[in-house]
Amino acid sequence: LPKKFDWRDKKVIAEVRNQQTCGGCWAFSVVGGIESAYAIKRNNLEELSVQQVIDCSYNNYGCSGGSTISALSWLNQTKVKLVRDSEYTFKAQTGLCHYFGQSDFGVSITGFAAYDFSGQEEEMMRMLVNWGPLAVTVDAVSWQDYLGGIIQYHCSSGRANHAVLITGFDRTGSIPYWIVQNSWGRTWGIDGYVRVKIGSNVCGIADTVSSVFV
Amino acid sequence: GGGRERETVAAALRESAKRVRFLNSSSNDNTSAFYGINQFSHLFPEEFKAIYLRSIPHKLPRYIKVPKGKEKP
Repeated sequence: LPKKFDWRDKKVIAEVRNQQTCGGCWAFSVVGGIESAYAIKRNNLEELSVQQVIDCSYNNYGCSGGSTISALSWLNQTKVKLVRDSEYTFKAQTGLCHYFGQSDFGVSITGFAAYDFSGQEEEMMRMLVNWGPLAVTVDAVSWQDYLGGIIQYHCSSGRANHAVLITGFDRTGSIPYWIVQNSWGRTWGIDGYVRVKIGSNVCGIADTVSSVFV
Repeated sequence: GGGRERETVAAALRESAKRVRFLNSSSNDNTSAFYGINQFSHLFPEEFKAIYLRSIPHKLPRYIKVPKGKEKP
């Protein structure tokens, strides 16, 4: 494993988004993972529609909440093609599901892997390098006031309430950390990112980890 | 907003400042997380949670490492 790895360096991570007052973090994290998996495979980074997942994933609750795993199960079962963000733009509220013809551009998933990696963050790093960015859930209560630095304390596991995307890790300094993309805009945290210590399941970051294949 | 709304925001900001002092008390080096006033400071924690923290938890099986050479395609 490298000491430092970040999928952003390979230009396969889309810009930080802003979920505004929509509780659709679960959709942002899943769509971010699909965009990256597609970019890694096809060398073409496309911004895909988060709103489509929010509106159409019937086993979730749109802007009122949802689960990354339920969204991935829905995408895998239906093989729905996610269209471009520009075609189905984000409205920050749940709407009616729009359907698109088969000929339109879209990305469907071929499968996904989802595991509890608690106590195995070394393996989780390997998965990040081998599979691509990881959609994870965390307890983000203390993130309300976060400005920067590496989260090591005041962030327990076992009460996941937010979904984000891990894009890399850095073990070159005294505290190894995950590089995590959030969906609260670029003005939050470190240009929209947060650093979470690796190794003790801080914020429950290793409890619900998924990676998608396209 | 009106006077009452201003009062509520001021109360949320006071609570945020108190929380930030507590959270920063564990930051003993320059790599530790630091906390402060940001775009969510005007919200009470319950409001913040109700708006932004809407991920539903999902229990997953533990990852079992496959020994080298025994991986399936």
